[in-house]
Amino acid sequence: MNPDLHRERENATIEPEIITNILDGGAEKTRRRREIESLVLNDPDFQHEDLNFLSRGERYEVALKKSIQMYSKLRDYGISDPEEIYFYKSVTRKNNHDPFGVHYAMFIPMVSSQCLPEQRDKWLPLASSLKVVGTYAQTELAHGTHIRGLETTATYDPSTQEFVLNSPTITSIKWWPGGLGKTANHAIVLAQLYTQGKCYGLHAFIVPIRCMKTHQPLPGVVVGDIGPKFGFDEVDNGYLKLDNIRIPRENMLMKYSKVQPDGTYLKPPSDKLTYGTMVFIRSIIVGESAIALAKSCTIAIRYSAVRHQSELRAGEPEPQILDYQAQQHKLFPLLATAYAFTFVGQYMKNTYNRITGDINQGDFSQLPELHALAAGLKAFTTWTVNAGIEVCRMACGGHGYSRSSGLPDIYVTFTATCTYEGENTVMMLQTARYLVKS
Amino acid sequence: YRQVRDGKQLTGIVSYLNESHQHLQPQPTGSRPAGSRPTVISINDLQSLVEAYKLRAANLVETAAKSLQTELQHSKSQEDAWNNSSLELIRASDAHCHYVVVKLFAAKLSEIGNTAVYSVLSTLALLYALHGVASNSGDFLQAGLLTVPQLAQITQRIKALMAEIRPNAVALVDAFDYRDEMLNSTLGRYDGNVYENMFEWAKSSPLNRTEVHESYYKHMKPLQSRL
Repeated sequence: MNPDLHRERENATIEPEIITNILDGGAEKTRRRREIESLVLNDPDFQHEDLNFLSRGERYEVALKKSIQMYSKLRDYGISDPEEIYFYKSVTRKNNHDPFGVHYAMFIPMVSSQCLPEQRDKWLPLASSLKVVGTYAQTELAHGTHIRGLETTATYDPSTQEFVLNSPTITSIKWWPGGLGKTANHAIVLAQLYTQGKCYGLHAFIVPIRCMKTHQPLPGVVVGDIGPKFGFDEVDNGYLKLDNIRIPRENMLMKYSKVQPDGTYLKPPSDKLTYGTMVFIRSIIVGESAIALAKSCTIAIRYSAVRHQSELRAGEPEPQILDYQAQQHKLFPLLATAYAFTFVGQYMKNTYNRITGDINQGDFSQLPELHALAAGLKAFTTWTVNAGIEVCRMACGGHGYSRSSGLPDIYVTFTATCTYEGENTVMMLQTARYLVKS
Repeated sequence: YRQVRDGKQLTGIVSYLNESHQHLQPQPTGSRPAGSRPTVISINDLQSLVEAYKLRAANLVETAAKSLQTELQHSKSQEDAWNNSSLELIRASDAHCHYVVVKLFAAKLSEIGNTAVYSVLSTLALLYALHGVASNSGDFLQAGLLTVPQLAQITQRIKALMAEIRPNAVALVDAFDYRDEMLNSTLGRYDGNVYENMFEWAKSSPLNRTEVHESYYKHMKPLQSRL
């Protein structure tokens, strides 16, 4: 043990374990989290070379292999508690993401919640056995948060009882979905529904995109990887262009809105239903903000206790950099912020679970406030943490610039949260709308 | 804001707009001049800071709403008025969220039983709140919640709080309980053996698989033999 760190721990006036229990929500939660971590970290199947030393193709391959093992081991261990699944995945992934992420986080939940029973009976077994590997294609090359602007069309043909899915322009090409480039063989595509000559807005359709035997793209489907990004090297974020692809009427997700064989459209009971999913995902992101900042602070503060630089009084040994007030002023407010955001993350998760109960009883009254709060907090925390990680990196001097510090990986993976799942400025304006209306 | 202005009572996290709406109304003449609202910040009192964040948020919400009204009075459309007030609207949302975070942090403290932990986390909460005030002092000054001399006091108070935190800094990050494999960082290793491991890590870089990289034979050697 480095003597400086040893002395820091000797001199502390608090017992970290007590705080760990508070952060986990109880001693039993801490014990169980550590048990799951050990399950993964002691598993040879998850050992691999440092991803920083691999090419992009090799990183994708390692991630694919790990994903497949991760999801099958989750099933083998019978881990079913959503929080424990989340722990298991985050330990397996470390600071990275996986090509199957969208299949499990979006495709399967959408099939479960937006399909008729007979549709579910057909697709869920295929999806859970990974014969169908899905993704969720919403964002287009020139259309992001403002989903009403999406251009992809789904036109109903009553003569064949099929939908014709089409990407009418270059700007309508689906762009970004994780797993779309090389992994998925189906996609839930969000498209403008046209039937009987009228547009009924956005609806979701299950579209086969690769042959389930050969994995070759199907005729009329142009699909591929969008190329290297700032981070997410392990994920094949992809593009998808559809040239008048025909799918059966039954491939439209019809639990709420429906199209009858003759083309008649039936409206959904309430359009608030998609709010719930957005609130859930943005609540998760608030928690992710706390984690990214807590990790960054751990690295920067421990290293600031180990690192000795220049001198405070001439002739004396170089002090620990953590003794410099300027260094403290970089890191301690961020440390406080990491705690603050951890507690906000807990609050959002608890509130969401409570309100979900209300929603299931048909009480939507608190959803607008929670939706406004989730949008605002997603933006507020991700912007703050995005800047905070960079401060932590610079607080480590030149070594912070090396990939070995872990900070570049944390940064390039986390910074995407400022633009995905709703661009932050738009999120802030959504909250403002609620505030002014209130 | 509009519902409160129209006399409706709000519930939930925006309910602060109910009372702060009165608080921010111009006082009738003859009573305190509007500019001299009472300063509510007490540097050592977290609850007073929560109150100040609340009033700052309410003030910025009102500023945004008034901007919208002014734009509309210039017979702008709703959409144009909204777009031309974006800066105020985003500031209002930011302030609202900041208030929520400070409020939840303060509320969390009341659940903590261990006195040593309570004391350290209270110090962190105070630092978070004061640092936020210092970083957004313009808002607090404009809302009359802060005086210029208080700004200097806040800076001094932040320094004192940092010195208080210093002995427990490492313990506070240890408490996040990230295993080395989760951090994946030579700088942040639990045992602090940074430099030895940085060296090991560097030596295993693919570029070092051979003592002489193949590109030397392809490019450098031919170049040097020509010179």
